[in-house]
Amino acid sequence: AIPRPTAARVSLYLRELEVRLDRGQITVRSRELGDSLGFTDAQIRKDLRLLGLSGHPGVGYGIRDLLGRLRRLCGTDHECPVAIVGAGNIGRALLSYGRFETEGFRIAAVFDADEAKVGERLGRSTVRSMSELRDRVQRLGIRIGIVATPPESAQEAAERLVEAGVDGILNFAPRRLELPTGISVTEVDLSMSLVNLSLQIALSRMN
Amino acid sequence: AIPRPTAARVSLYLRELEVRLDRGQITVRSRELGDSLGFTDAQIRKDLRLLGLSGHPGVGYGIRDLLGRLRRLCGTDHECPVAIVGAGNIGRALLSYGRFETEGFRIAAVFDADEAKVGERLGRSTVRSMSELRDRVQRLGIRIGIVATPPESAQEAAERLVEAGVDGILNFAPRRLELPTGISVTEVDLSMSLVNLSLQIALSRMN
Ligand SMILES: NC(=O)c1ccc[n+]([C@@H]2O[C@H](COP(=O)([O-])OP(=O)(O)OC[C@H]3O[C@@H](n4cnc5c(N)ncnc54)[C@H](O)[C@@H]3O)[C@@H](O)[C@H]2O)c1
Ligand SMILES: NC(=O)c1ccc[n+]([C@@H]2O[C@H](COP(=O)([O-])OP(=O)(O)OC[C@H]3O[C@@H](n4cnc5c(N)ncnc54)[C@H](O)[C@@H]3O)[C@@H](O)[C@H]2O)c1
Repeated sequence: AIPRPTAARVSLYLRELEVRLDRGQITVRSRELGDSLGFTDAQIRKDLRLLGLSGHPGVGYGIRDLLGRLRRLCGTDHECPVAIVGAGNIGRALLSYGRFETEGFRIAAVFDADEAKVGERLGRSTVRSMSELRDRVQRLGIRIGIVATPPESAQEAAERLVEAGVDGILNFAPRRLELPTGISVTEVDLSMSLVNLSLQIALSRMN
Repeated sequence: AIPRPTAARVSLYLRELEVRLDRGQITVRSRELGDSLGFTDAQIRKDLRLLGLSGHPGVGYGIRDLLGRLRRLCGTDHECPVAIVGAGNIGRALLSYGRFETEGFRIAAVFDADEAKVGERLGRSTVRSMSELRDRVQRLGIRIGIVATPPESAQEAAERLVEAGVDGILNFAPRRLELPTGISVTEVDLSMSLVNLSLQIALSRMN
């Protein structure tokens, strides 16, 4: 099995490799990846070995090859339909964000409990009522649900997604979800991005 | 100086310590922190030593003491006023998110180039025009700016914040900003949260 800290670094590797591919780079050495991401090159080589990826001594890793394998590992080498529950500020911002498509995620359905929002057209999606959730999630083969409701409705929204058959939840609401084991949950907490930024500012003043 | 990978883990330590404090825990050992966060206890002890924090052998670290010191290091032990440029979906969602205040950040001003939005009241803030940005950022002592504009206006919004005197930018727009050295920038990329989630789902299927 792949250790959790290694798995948590995969998205950093993906992003860094994409930036280099865009610049036209063909191969990359573990030391280069390490310098950009702030890890030792031994850590990079260990992680990639644990992920079943090996480089060519003296040459490094083929960027396209690494990207392809990492995407296969993540399940983002094919289109991954996603449902959003909550067509408010966060829900609408996610619908407008083109970068999801480049990573393989397609927002396939948007649901909201507010009947006044049902039927509204947002980008390529039409807001659906919660009564249509189970049927549409099953028919569209949706595996990931995004909870973008107020905190007090987050648990209910997550349970309905899980009942309909999703395997994972991206949770924006500041509320810990109680879900059956086997359901993966990733929390989003933008206040931690502000903490990181504040620390960077404090450290750059020290140096 | 504090190595970058160590600095990047500080927000994870803060969040974990807050969860334990909320549960009423008084002290914590490096092994407990390691188990929750997926790092070795040697890595935890090394990080905390590099951050100038030491525990008591056999007892562990005092949670309140650790939190206080880490917050002092991050500059979040006092109120930190923040400005948002872009009163659209992301800007409004950030205004409604109460968790910023608990981490020490206060959204002190919101600006937008769309005159039709100027004067609108959002929570405790009133949307201001871009012509008021320099004066308000200086008068309120704002050190952090959040760019929540469309990609094509992100560079201009960031430059105006830097000219007005901010030290750091939290950037939501999918556009690399060119800013003078000494200005800290943190990018937000929610597609990476989806990649993490998709990998977690794939790994839980393997086990
Ligand atoms: N994680 C972060 O960093 C972060 C940042 C900002 C906001 N937030 C949080 O994200 C969530 C969404 O924020 P927002 O600004 O988009 O809120 P919002 O009020 O604009 O939108 C919430 C939507 O959910 C719908 N809704 C309410 N109850 C529902 C239910 N039971 N089932 C389905 N839909 C329901 C509402 O009708 C509304 O359209 C909130 O919990 C907020 O605290 C998180
Ligand atoms: N980083 C992520 O993960 C993520 C996720 C979703 C959306 N986004 C991005 O976040 C940004 C904001 O998204 P949104 O849904 O809130 O967009 P939006 O269109 O709802 O809001 C943008 C706001 O910026 C204002 N604006 C435009 N030009 C301006 C300028 N020159 N100066 C000041 N204000 C200006 C507009 O009037 C509008 O109110 C976009 O760049 C989007 O791609 C990022």
